[in-house]
Amino acid sequence: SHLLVAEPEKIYAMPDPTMPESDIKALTTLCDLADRELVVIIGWAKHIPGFSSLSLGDQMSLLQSAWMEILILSIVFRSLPYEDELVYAEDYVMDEEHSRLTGLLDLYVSILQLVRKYKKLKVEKEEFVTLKAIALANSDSMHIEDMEAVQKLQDALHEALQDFESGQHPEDPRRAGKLLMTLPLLRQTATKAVQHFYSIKVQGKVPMHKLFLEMLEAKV
Amino acid sequence: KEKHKILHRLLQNST
Repeated sequence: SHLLVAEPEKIYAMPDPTMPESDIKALTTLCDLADRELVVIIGWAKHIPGFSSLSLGDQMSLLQSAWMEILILSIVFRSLPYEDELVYAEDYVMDEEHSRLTGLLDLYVSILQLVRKYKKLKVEKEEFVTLKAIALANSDSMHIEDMEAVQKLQDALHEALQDFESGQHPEDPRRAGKLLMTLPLLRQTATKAVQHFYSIKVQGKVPMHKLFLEMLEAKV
Repeated sequence: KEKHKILHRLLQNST
C-alpha cells in the first residue's frame, strides 16, 4: 500500500510544436521526457519504505544502476492496454514504424517482448509497483557500501510481493517467481537502451539535459 | 561523487 501511494502522477512528453517533425525531434522529446522522469523517480525512491535509511552513497548507487530499468518498466506498464505500441508518455505513443524512423526499432522490439510477458501474466498494479521497487533494490551495483542494509530492503520488498501473491493468487504458488523471472529481460533491455542513448550523446546531435547526461555517464 | 551532483542534490532535498 505504501508503494501504491508513492506511485507518481501521469507524465506528458509535450513535443515542441514549433520544431519540424524529424528523428532528432523525436529523440529530443524522449530525452527531455526521460530527464523529467528521472526527477520523479528520485522523489519516488525516497517513498519506498527503507530506502531513505540507506546511506546517501548507497541510494545514489542503486539509482545510478537501476534508473533505466525503472523507466522501461513504467513504459511497459503504460503500454499494457495497447496493441504493438509503446506508451512513452500519455501523449506520446510510438508504433513500429515511428520507432524505426527514430532508430529505436531494437528497443521497441525488446520492450514489446516485456509487454507481451506481462500481458500473458495479467500483471496487476500492485505487482508492477513492487517489481519496480525490487528492480531498484536488486540493481547489482558494484559500489554498495552496506550490502546488509540493501539485502534487508530486498528481503522486505520480496516479502511484500510474496504476501500479495499468497493473498491474491493462491491458485498459482509460482506467480511471484514468474514475475521475478521477467527481471533478466528487463536488465538486458535497459542495458541496450543505455548503450543506445549513450551513443546518441556521443554523436552530439540531440540536446540532453544535465540530469539525464549525469545518469547516462554513471552507467558506462 | 562530484560528477553526480544533481542526483546528490535531489536526494538530499526533503521533497
